[in-house]
Amino acid sequence: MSSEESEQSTDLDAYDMSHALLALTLCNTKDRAGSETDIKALEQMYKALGFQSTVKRNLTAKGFQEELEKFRDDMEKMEDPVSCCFVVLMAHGEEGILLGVDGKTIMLEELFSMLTNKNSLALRGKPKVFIVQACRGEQKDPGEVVRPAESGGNVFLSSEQPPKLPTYTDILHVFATVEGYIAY
Amino acid sequence: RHEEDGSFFIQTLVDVFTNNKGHILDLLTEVTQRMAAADLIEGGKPRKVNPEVQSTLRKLLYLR
Repeated sequence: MSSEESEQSTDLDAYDMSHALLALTLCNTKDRAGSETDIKALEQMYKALGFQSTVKRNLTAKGFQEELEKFRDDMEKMEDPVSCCFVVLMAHGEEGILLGVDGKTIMLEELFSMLTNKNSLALRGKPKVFIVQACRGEQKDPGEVVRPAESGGNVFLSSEQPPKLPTYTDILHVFATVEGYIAY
Repeated sequence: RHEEDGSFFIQTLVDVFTNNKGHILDLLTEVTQRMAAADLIEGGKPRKVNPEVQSTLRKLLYLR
């Protein structure tokens, strides 16, 4: 361990990342061109970051749940502690749901809840990172034109396309509690 | 999603996470910045897209 890593892992404000780092990718590749390219890229990333990676493809709605459950249960049996886990979910979807290859849906919240501090002892108090590559609706954002003053004072020639921003950036979502829970 | 290059979000995230070190929220800000700056064309029309980050992390999560 380098002196820099030692310094950071003993930092009370940082999660200890010195034990097992686990990653699970659940991906439906059917009718999703480019999925294998994403899986390959993720595998290279996990290797670079020192994560042990597991990939499962073409899952039914129930299959997503079963594979995540198995991932969680396997963690509970590990002798060495787990420091962190990444779960990547890639499928067709809508707001709050993923679509299985059987055409049935699974709620994202059902999957997220499987690794909470209540439902996963091995990951209690440990960072759990969910990365979801799926549609959340059908709207398409044309973007909004950046005014010259907001672009650092650049003046655009009439023949140039002015730069645009996505509609929903620069917003900090700060909620008093997580969805479904009372706020005090 | 590009048939050969994969999805914009995953490819950007992988590039940032692999080639940068630091707290994950800082890295995700970089992902958002890159995606927001990009101009996508779909069916001849310009499109913008950005990820959304919701965090309940209690500590810094360093990726290295």
